[in-house]
Amino acid sequence: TSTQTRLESYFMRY
Amino acid sequence: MFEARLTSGKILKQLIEALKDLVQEANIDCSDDEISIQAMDNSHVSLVAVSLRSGGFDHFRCDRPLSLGFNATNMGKILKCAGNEDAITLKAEDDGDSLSMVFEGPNQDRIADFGEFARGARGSDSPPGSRREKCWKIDFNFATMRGVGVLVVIFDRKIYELKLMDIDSEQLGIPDTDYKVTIQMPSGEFQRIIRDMQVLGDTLSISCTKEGVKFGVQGDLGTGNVLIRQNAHAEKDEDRVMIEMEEPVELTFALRYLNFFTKATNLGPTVILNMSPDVPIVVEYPIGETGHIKYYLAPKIDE
Repeated sequence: TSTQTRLESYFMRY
Repeated sequence: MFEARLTSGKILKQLIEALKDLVQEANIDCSDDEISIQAMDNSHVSLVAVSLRSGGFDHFRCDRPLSLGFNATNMGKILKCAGNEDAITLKAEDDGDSLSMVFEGPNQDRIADFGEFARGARGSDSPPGSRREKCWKIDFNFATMRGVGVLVVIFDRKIYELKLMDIDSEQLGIPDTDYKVTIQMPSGEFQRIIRDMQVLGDTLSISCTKEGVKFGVQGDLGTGNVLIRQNAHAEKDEDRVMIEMEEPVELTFALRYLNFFTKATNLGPTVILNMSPDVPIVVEYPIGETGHIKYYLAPKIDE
Protein backbone atom coordinates (compact mmCIF):
# COMPACT_ATOMS: atom_id res chain seq x y z
CA THR A 1 0.00 0.00 0.00
CA SER A 2 1.11 3.55 -0.62
CA THR A 3 0.15 6.85 0.95
CA GLN A 4 -0.51 10.08 -0.85
CA THR A 5 1.79 12.83 0.40
CA ARG A 6 0.93 16.53 0.38
CA LEU A 7 2.82 19.33 -1.31
CA GLU A 8 3.57 21.09 1.96
CA SER A 9 5.91 18.21 2.77
CA TYR A 10 8.17 19.44 -0.03
CA PHE A 11 7.58 23.15 -0.56
CA MET A 12 7.57 26.02 1.94
CA ARG A 13 4.39 27.99 2.39
CA TYR A 14 4.66 31.75 2.25
CA MET B 1 -4.80 49.94 -14.60
CA PHE B 2 -4.18 46.55 -16.17
CA GLU B 3 -4.82 45.87 -19.84
CA ALA B 4 -3.59 42.95 -21.93
CA ARG B 5 -4.61 41.87 -25.42
CA LEU B 6 -3.97 38.37 -26.66
CA THR B 7 -4.50 37.94 -30.41
CA SER B 8 -4.78 34.22 -29.92
CA GLY B 9 -7.52 34.33 -27.29
CA LYS B 10 -7.84 30.56 -27.62
CA ILE B 11 -4.81 30.24 -25.31
CA LEU B 12 -6.75 31.85 -22.49
CA LYS B 13 -9.79 29.65 -23.14
CA GLN B 14 -7.64 26.53 -23.08
CA LEU B 15 -5.72 27.62 -19.99
CA ILE B 16 -8.85 28.04 -17.92
CA GLU B 17 -10.18 24.70 -19.23
CA ALA B 18 -6.86 23.17 -18.17
CA LEU B 19 -7.14 24.26 -14.55
CA LYS B 20 -10.83 24.60 -13.72
CA ASP B 21 -11.29 20.94 -12.79
CA LEU B 22 -8.33 21.14 -10.42
CA VAL B 23 -8.80 24.50 -8.70
CA GLN B 24 -12.02 26.35 -7.96
CA GLU B 25 -10.61 29.76 -7.09
CA ALA B 26 -7.29 31.42 -7.82
CA ASN B 27 -5.58 34.77 -8.28
CA ILE B 28 -4.32 36.11 -11.56
CA ASP B 29 -1.21 38.01 -10.51
CA CYS B 30 -0.37 40.78 -12.94
CA SER B 31 3.00 42.48 -13.03
CA ASP B 32 5.13 44.41 -15.48
CA ASP B 33 6.56 41.33 -17.09
CA GLU B 34 3.92 38.62 -16.88
CA ILE B 35 0.58 37.39 -15.71
CA SER B 36 0.80 34.34 -13.50
CA ILE B 37 -1.44 32.01 -11.56
CA GLN B 38 -0.47 29.66 -8.76
CA ALA B 39 -3.04 27.50 -7.02
CA MET B 40 -3.35 24.17 -5.23
CA ASP B 41 -6.20 21.71 -5.43
CA ASN B 42 -8.39 21.33 -2.34
CA SER B 43 -6.46 18.39 -0.94
CA HIS B 44 -3.05 20.09 -1.43
CA VAL B 45 -1.72 17.18 -3.42
CA SER B 46 -1.17 19.07 -6.66
CA LEU B 47 -0.40 22.59 -7.73
CA VAL B 48 -0.85 24.44 -11.00
CA ALA B 49 1.42 27.30 -12.03
CA VAL B 50 0.75 29.39 -15.13
CA SER B 51 2.98 32.06 -16.62
CA LEU B 52 2.24 34.19 -19.67
CA ARG B 53 5.02 36.68 -20.40
CA SER B 54 4.07 40.23 -21.32
CA GLY B 55 6.05 39.86 -24.57
CA GLY B 56 3.56 37.23 -25.72
CA PHE B 57 0.73 39.78 -25.74
CA ASP B 58 0.30 42.26 -28.55
CA HIS B 59 -0.60 44.93 -26.02
CA PHE B 60 0.34 44.81 -22.34
CA ARG B 61 0.05 47.47 -19.68
CA CYS B 62 0.25 46.97 -15.94
CA ASP B 63 0.76 50.16 -13.92
CA ARG B 64 1.20 48.39 -10.61
CA PRO B 65 1.07 44.75 -9.42
CA LEU B 66 -2.49 43.45 -9.12
CA SER B 67 -4.04 40.25 -7.80
CA LEU B 68 -7.32 39.43 -9.50
CA GLY B 69 -9.21 36.72 -7.60
CA PHE B 70 -11.49 34.68 -9.84
CA ASN B 71 -13.77 31.67 -9.79
CA ALA B 72 -12.45 29.30 -12.44
CA THR B 73 -15.83 27.77 -13.33
CA ASN B 74 -17.40 31.18 -13.86
CA MET B 75 -14.50 32.43 -15.92
CA GLY B 76 -14.69 29.26 -18.00
CA LYS B 77 -18.39 29.93 -18.66
CA ILE B 78 -17.66 33.42 -19.94
CA LEU B 79 -14.68 32.31 -22.02
CA LYS B 80 -16.93 29.74 -23.73
CA CYS B 81 -18.65 32.78 -25.29
CA ALA B 82 -15.41 33.68 -27.10
CA GLY B 83 -14.76 32.09 -30.48
CA ASN B 84 -11.56 30.14 -31.03
CA GLU B 85 -10.40 32.78 -33.50
CA ASP B 86 -11.23 35.72 -31.25
CA ALA B 87 -8.70 38.11 -29.79
CA ILE B 88 -9.26 38.59 -26.05
CA THR B 89 -8.48 41.73 -24.10
CA LEU B 90 -8.44 41.68 -20.29
CA LYS B 91 -8.92 44.93 -18.43
CA ALA B 92 -9.04 45.76 -14.73
CA GLU B 93 -8.89 48.97 -12.75
CA ASP B 94 -6.43 49.17 -9.85
CA ASP B 95 -9.19 49.23 -7.26
CA GLY B 96 -11.99 47.62 -9.27
CA ASP B 97 -13.99 44.55 -8.36
CA SER B 98 -14.47 43.19 -11.84
CA LEU B 99 -12.41 41.95 -14.75
CA SER B 100 -13.56 43.09 -18.14
CA MET B 101 -13.08 40.66 -21.01
CA VAL B 102 -13.46 41.90 -24.57
CA PHE B 103 -13.78 39.35 -27.38
CA GLU B 104 -13.18 40.49 -30.93
CA GLY B 105 -13.79 38.34 -33.97
CA PRO B 106 -11.02 38.01 -36.55
CA ASN B 107 -12.87 40.05 -39.19
CA GLN B 108 -14.28 42.73 -36.98
CA ASP B 109 -12.75 45.74 -38.65
CA ARG B 110 -14.84 47.68 -41.10
CA ILE B 111 -13.78 50.98 -42.49
CA ALA B 112 -16.53 53.54 -42.83
CA ASP B 113 -16.24 56.93 -44.34
CA PHE B 114 -16.49 59.65 -41.73
CA GLY B 115 -18.97 61.75 -43.65
CA GLU B 116 -21.29 58.87 -44.22
CA PHE B 117 -21.09 58.01 -40.58
CA ALA B 118 -21.68 61.55 -39.38
CA ARG B 119 -24.99 61.62 -41.22
CA GLY B 120 -25.94 58.34 -39.62
CA ALA B 121 -24.97 59.57 -36.19
CA ARG B 122 -27.31 62.51 -36.46
CA GLY B 123 -30.12 60.10 -37.06
CA SER B 124 -30.66 60.97 -40.68
CA ASP B 125 -32.65 59.07 -43.22
CA SER B 126 -30.78 55.78 -42.88
CA PRO B 127 -33.27 53.01 -43.32
CA PRO B 128 -33.61 50.75 -40.26
CA GLY B 129 -31.05 47.98 -40.19
CA SER B 130 -28.80 49.70 -42.69
CA ARG B 131 -25.08 49.62 -42.20
CA ARG B 132 -25.06 53.22 -41.08
CA GLU B 133 -27.66 52.67 -38.40
CA LYS B 134 -25.85 49.59 -37.17
CA CYS B 135 -22.66 51.59 -36.71
CA TRP B 136 -24.49 54.24 -34.81
CA LYS B 137 -26.11 51.78 -32.44
CA ILE B 138 -22.95 49.88 -31.74
CA ASP B 139 -20.73 52.70 -30.68
CA PHE B 140 -22.07 56.17 -30.17
CA ASN B 141 -18.61 57.44 -29.31
CA PHE B 142 -17.86 57.68 -32.98
CA ALA B 143 -19.88 60.87 -33.01
CA THR B 144 -17.10 62.46 -30.99
CA MET B 145 -14.53 61.57 -33.59
CA ARG B 146 -15.32 64.40 -35.99
CA GLY B 147 -12.35 65.60 -37.92
CA VAL B 148 -10.86 62.14 -38.26
CA GLY B 149 -10.72 60.90 -41.82
CA VAL B 150 -11.69 57.28 -41.35
CA LEU B 151 -13.43 55.35 -38.69
CA VAL B 152 -12.87 51.78 -37.67
CA VAL B 153 -16.28 50.45 -36.88
CA ILE B 154 -16.34 47.39 -34.72
CA PHE B 155 -19.28 45.16 -35.53
CA ASP B 156 -18.23 42.08 -33.67
CA ARG B 157 -17.12 43.00 -30.20
CA LYS B 158 -18.44 41.40 -27.06
CA ILE B 159 -17.72 42.76 -23.62
CA TYR B 160 -18.19 40.68 -20.50
CA GLU B 161 -17.55 41.61 -16.89
CA LEU B 162 -16.47 38.91 -14.45
CA LYS B 163 -16.97 39.63 -10.76
CA LEU B 164 -13.71 39.39 -8.87
CA MET B 165 -13.30 38.10 -5.34
CA ASP B 166 -10.79 38.37 -2.50
CA ILE B 167 -8.91 35.12 -2.31
CA ASP B 168 -6.55 34.21 0.49
CA SER B 169 -4.10 32.38 -1.65
CA GLU B 170 -1.74 29.94 -0.03
CA GLN B 171 1.35 30.35 -2.14
CA LEU B 172 4.13 27.81 -2.04
CA GLY B 173 7.75 28.67 -2.69
CA ILE B 174 9.04 26.24 -5.27
CA PRO B 175 12.83 26.09 -5.33
CA ASP B 176 14.77 25.87 -8.58
CA THR B 177 15.61 22.20 -8.81
CA ASP B 178 17.97 20.19 -10.97
CA TYR B 179 15.92 17.13 -11.73
CA LYS B 180 17.55 13.75 -12.22
CA VAL B 181 15.29 12.92 -15.14
CA THR B 182 13.78 15.10 -17.87
CA ILE B 183 11.49 13.51 -20.42
CA GLN B 184 10.11 15.38 -23.39
CA MET B 185 7.42 13.61 -25.36
CA PRO B 186 4.36 14.31 -27.53
CA SER B 187 1.57 15.65 -25.30
CA GLY B 188 -1.05 13.59 -27.17
CA GLU B 189 0.82 10.38 -26.49
CA PHE B 190 1.11 11.18 -22.78
CA GLN B 191 -2.63 11.89 -22.70
CA ARG B 192 -3.41 8.51 -24.30
CA ILE B 193 -1.17 6.65 -21.85
CA ILE B 194 -2.84 8.30 -18.86
CA ARG B 195 -6.32 7.66 -20.25
CA ASP B 196 -5.59 4.01 -21.02
CA MET B 197 -3.89 3.34 -17.70
CA GLN B 198 -6.89 4.68 -15.80
CA VAL B 199 -8.93 1.78 -17.10
CA LEU B 200 -6.78 -0.61 -15.08
CA GLY B 201 -6.07 1.15 -11.82
CA ASP B 202 -5.62 4.37 -9.92
CA THR B 203 -1.87 4.48 -9.28
CA LEU B 204 0.72 4.92 -12.01
CA SER B 205 4.38 4.14 -11.63
CA ILE B 206 6.75 6.07 -13.85
CA SER B 207 10.17 4.55 -14.04
CA CYS B 208 13.04 5.96 -16.04
CA THR B 209 16.04 3.75 -16.80
CA LYS B 210 18.58 3.44 -19.61
CA GLU B 211 16.01 1.37 -21.46
CA GLY B 212 13.50 4.21 -21.61
CA VAL B 213 10.49 5.41 -19.63
CA LYS B 214 8.12 2.77 -18.35
CA PHE B 215 4.58 3.66 -17.33
CA GLY B 216 3.00 0.88 -15.31
CA VAL B 217 -0.28 0.25 -13.53
CA GLN B 218 -1.57 -2.66 -11.45
CA GLY B 219 -5.24 -3.16 -10.73
CA ASP B 220 -7.98 -5.72 -10.14
CA LEU B 221 -8.47 -6.14 -13.89
CA GLY B 222 -4.82 -6.80 -14.56
CA THR B 223 -1.65 -4.89 -15.28
CA GLY B 224 -0.54 -2.51 -17.98
CA ASN B 225 2.90 -1.41 -19.08
CA VAL B 226 3.96 1.05 -21.75
CA LEU B 227 7.59 1.61 -22.61
CA ILE B 228 8.61 4.83 -24.37
CA ARG B 229 12.08 4.91 -25.90
CA GLN B 230 14.19 7.87 -26.83
CA ASN B 231 13.49 9.01 -30.37
CA ALA B 232 15.39 12.25 -30.70
CA HIS B 233 15.56 12.15 -34.50
CA ALA B 234 11.89 11.96 -35.38
CA GLU B 235 11.08 13.94 -38.51
CA LYS B 236 8.79 16.37 -36.74
CA ASP B 237 9.91 18.17 -33.59
CA GLU B 238 6.62 17.40 -31.88
CA ASP B 239 7.02 13.64 -32.38
CA ARG B 240 10.38 13.54 -30.62
CA VAL B 241 10.95 11.70 -27.39
CA MET B 242 13.99 12.98 -25.54
CA ILE B 243 15.19 11.53 -22.27
CA GLU B 244 17.90 13.10 -20.15
CA MET B 245 18.84 10.98 -17.18
CA GLU B 246 21.46 11.45 -14.47
CA GLU B 247 20.29 8.44 -12.50
CA PRO B 248 17.32 6.04 -12.68
CA VAL B 249 14.16 7.29 -10.95
CA GLU B 250 10.94 5.48 -10.13
CA LEU B 251 7.95 7.23 -8.56
CA THR B 252 4.26 6.48 -8.20
CA PHE B 253 1.39 8.93 -8.64
CA ALA B 254 -2.39 9.13 -8.44
CA LEU B 255 -3.73 8.79 -11.99
CA ARG B 256 -6.73 10.94 -11.11
CA TYR B 257 -4.49 14.03 -10.89
CA LEU B 258 -2.34 13.17 -13.91
CA ASN B 259 -5.61 12.93 -15.83
CA PHE B 260 -6.55 16.48 -14.74
CA PHE B 261 -3.17 17.68 -16.04
CA THR B 262 -3.78 16.26 -19.50
CA LYS B 263 -6.62 18.79 -19.95
CA ALA B 264 -3.74 21.07 -21.03
CA THR B 265 -2.89 18.86 -24.02
CA ASN B 266 -4.42 21.28 -26.54
CA LEU B 267 -2.05 24.05 -25.43
CA GLY B 268 0.92 22.52 -27.22
CA PRO B 269 2.33 19.46 -28.98
CA THR B 270 4.90 18.71 -26.29
CA VAL B 271 4.89 17.81 -22.61
CA ILE B 272 7.97 17.79 -20.36
CA LEU B 273 8.15 15.57 -17.27
CA ASN B 274 10.73 16.36 -14.59
CA MET B 275 11.43 13.85 -11.83
CA SER B 276 13.83 13.30 -8.96
CA PRO B 277 13.62 10.68 -6.22
CA ASP B 278 11.07 11.46 -3.49
CA VAL B 279 9.97 14.89 -4.74
CA PRO B 280 6.90 16.04 -6.69
CA ILE B 281 6.88 15.47 -10.44
CA VAL B 282 6.60 18.52 -12.69
CA VAL B 283 4.41 18.11 -15.75
CA GLU B 284 5.02 21.10 -17.99
CA TYR B 285 3.19 22.16 -21.15
CA PRO B 286 5.10 24.93 -22.94
CA ILE B 287 2.76 27.44 -24.62
CA GLY B 288 4.67 28.47 -27.74
CA GLU B 289 6.91 31.43 -27.01
CA THR B 290 4.33 32.88 -24.63
CA GLY B 291 4.77 30.91 -21.43
CA HIS B 292 3.79 27.63 -19.82
CA ILE B 293 1.43 25.78 -17.57
CA LYS B 294 3.17 23.54 -15.03
CA TYR B 295 1.59 21.03 -12.70
CA TYR B 296 3.27 19.66 -9.59
CA LEU B 297 2.10 16.40 -8.07
CA ALA B 298 3.27 14.93 -4.77
CA PRO B 299 4.30 11.28 -5.09
CA LYS B 300 2.73 8.38 -3.27
CA ILE B 301 5.09 6.82 -0.76
CA ASP B 302 5.15 3.14 0.19
CA GLU B 303 4.24 2.58 3.80
